[in-house]
Amino acid sequence: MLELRLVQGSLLKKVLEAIKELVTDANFDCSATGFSLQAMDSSHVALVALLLRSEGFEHYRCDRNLSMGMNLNNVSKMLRCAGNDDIITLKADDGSDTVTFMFESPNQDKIADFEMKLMDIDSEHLGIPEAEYHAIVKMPSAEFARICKDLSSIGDTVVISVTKEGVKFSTRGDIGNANIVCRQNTTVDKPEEATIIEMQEPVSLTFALRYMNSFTKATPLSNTVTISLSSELPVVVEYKVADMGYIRFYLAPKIED
Amino acid sequence: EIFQQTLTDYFTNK
Repeated sequence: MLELRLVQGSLLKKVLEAIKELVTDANFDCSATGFSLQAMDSSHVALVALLLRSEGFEHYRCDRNLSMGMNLNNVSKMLRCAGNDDIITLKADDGSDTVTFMFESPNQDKIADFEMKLMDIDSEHLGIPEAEYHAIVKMPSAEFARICKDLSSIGDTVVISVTKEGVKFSTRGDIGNANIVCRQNTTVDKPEEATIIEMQEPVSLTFALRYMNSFTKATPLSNTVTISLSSELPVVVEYKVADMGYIRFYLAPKIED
Repeated sequence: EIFQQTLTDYFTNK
């Protein structure tokens, strides 16, 4: 028996909007730790890892570990029927091939349940080791989204370089080239407007902008984004999901021969 | 020439 009640149901709606462009089908895993997902895009270039910790749910019952295969477009269709203020409850019986999404309006005057068919998905699970990163940039998520969008109108790839001067996003294309430098800026009114750069050593990596733009679909989840870079590893672009977890996007770099 | 790496070049299958 599985029963997860999320008072801030809009978080789940935003999570689905953030990942459905990158991944078509995925297994949602439920355990005592929480509700999680790990899935790669079809070309194995990008990976999304989601964790919503059990403590973040108002009610979390998961009698045994359960993996539920879902088509994310279909989940998104179901969740779009929930109001932004609705409480969302996920329910599944042991051995069932369906999951039920229950939507309750805040004043309990409307209760809806939507049952969705589950599917069998063979998914590869990657072991992602804890790693030390050469540079970690924390910046406003809207600013990062704007940079990715702007640069993709010029070129297909972005070079992200972190030095003690700041973080530089560069691209080049047929019509010209562009460089955007963001310097560390902690003298702001609100902490979420700060740009904070922690650098162990300079790093410069090239990534496909198409994927970066896809990651920025998570912008409504968090005012800030954290970009962790190391010359030996895929980049990690992380958005916090309130105080209950995160969405992490991993992207393999492009490398010159 | 610039090549796109994949995640399996970095991470191992569990």
